[in-house]
Amino acid sequence: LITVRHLSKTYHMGDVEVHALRGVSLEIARGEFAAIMGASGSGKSTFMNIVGCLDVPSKGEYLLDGVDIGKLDRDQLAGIRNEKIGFVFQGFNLLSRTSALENVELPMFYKNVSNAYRRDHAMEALKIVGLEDRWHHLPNQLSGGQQQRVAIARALVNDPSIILADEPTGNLDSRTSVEVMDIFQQLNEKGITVVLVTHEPDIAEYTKRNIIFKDGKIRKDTHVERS
Amino acid sequence: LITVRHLSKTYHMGDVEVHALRGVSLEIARGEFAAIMGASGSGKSTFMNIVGCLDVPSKGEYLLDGVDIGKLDRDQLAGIRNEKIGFVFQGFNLLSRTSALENVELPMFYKNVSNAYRRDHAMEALKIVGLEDRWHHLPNQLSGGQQQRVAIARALVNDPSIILADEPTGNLDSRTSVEVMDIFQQLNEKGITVVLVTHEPDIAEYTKRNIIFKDGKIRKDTHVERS
Ligand SMILES: Nc1ncnc2c1ncn2[C@@H]1O[C@H](COP(=O)(O)OP(=O)(O)OP(=O)(O)O)[C@@H](O)[C@H]1O
Ligand SMILES: Nc1ncnc2c1ncn2[C@@H]1O[C@H](COP(=O)(O)OP(=O)(O)OP(=O)(O)O)[C@@H](O)[C@H]1O
Ligand SMILES: [Mg+2]
Ligand SMILES: [Mg+2]
Repeated sequence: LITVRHLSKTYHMGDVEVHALRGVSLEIARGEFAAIMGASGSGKSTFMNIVGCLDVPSKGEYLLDGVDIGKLDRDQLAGIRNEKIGFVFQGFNLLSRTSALENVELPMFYKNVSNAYRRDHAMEALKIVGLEDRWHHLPNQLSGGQQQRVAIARALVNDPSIILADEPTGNLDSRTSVEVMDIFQQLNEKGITVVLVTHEPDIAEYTKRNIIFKDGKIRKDTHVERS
Repeated sequence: LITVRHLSKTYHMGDVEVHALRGVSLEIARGEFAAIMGASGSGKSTFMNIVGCLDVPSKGEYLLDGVDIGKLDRDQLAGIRNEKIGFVFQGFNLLSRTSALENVELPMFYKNVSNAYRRDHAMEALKIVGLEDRWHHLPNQLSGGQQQRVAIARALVNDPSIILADEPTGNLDSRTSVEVMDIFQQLNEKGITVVLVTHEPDIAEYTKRNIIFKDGKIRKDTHVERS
């Protein structure tokens, strides 16, 4: 489903170059449940942004479902982002002047659906993360963990086939983390491919594959057998 | 040092009321090292914002070093915030259009010091968190964990007597988390009072007191004996 070959990303800042990714190659099959781990600054978010079609590599190839992403134009990329991929950002990236409900509805505005459908579907997603009675709150009227859950609900609302989640439990207490991981596990059991970045081994335990990044490369890639 | 009595905070949103804090009373002595834990939405950040003089309670008292904070005017509050307290925000709260160095320098602009002193002192703080060669980067040119470390450096730069840190390791891998907790431990050994919010038991292990919040109240308060 996801194939990357020699993926590299260099940021240029004046005369300084930051080599965020230095040749990453791997394949993630449909229906996998993988955790990406690694030190701060090792390239995890940069990798996720490229796989999520939010950024382009400096070198290398990325094929999604056999399609060469590097050959697509902006509209085609936006289409894939909205149809196939649900993305939970490390910093949540909620719109600060709109309610939790409107934030969750946002990915559905590209679809040809009624307002009622959009609202009901968004409320469903908020219910899944336990926030339906906060639908009218603005992000700054929500706790850190509540904002993170709104970001998770938004990633689920278009029924994506791939979920990319960058530190989805970083602001959640253990009980809410378990609830969120149960959600991801249930989605994975329905066939959805889930890739999440985490630095917590307890969270990685839920997954069946651990990919470790170090200095912009893959250091270790372990498939875990679970009974 | 920190005394709160019957601290309450209610948010009014139209005709809905959110009782974020429902009568919190406790004392934190000078030089303590405490962890605040509790479920998402249980009132931890609200409590920290009041103790950090960033917000006012709806009811109750807050005495800092014997001074009734409720009786101070805005300038006096700002003075205390800048002189006595170093605050690490759950969402980092970095200025997006200024460099890491300038973000760390910010608390020193209220002081009557030279530009050179300010810059050198800020570089020192960045060095402590391992980011001195990123001083010129903007926040969106830094990874999540790097942004968190800039927020930590900013909290240290005015040599505060109290550090309040809201989820300071939420975006950090285990090695960087250990480095940050070592920093807090060293500061505490020098006599600085450290109160941090965390949902990770491994982080709470570094502290000598665990305060558990539930539904806007203190559920449990345990002093830990360490050999
Ligand atoms: N400005 C606000 N307006 C309305 N409600 C708010 C506001 N800020 C916080 N709240 C609500 O107050 C309650 C406590 O929030 P708080 O941020 O203190 O929780 P928390 O314990 O820090 O949670 P987390 O672990 O998720 O960060 C939550 O229900 C939250 O939605
Ligand atoms: N827009 C940018 N411009 C310049 N450098 C960048 C930019 N974005 C990221 N970087 C740098 O690229 C490297 C990798 O960043 P990335 O965000 O992928 O790390 P990460 O593994 O997600 O870290 P964390 O665990 O701290 O979130 C870091 O050194 C970071 O400073
Ligand atoms: Mg990251
Ligand atoms: Mg909080």
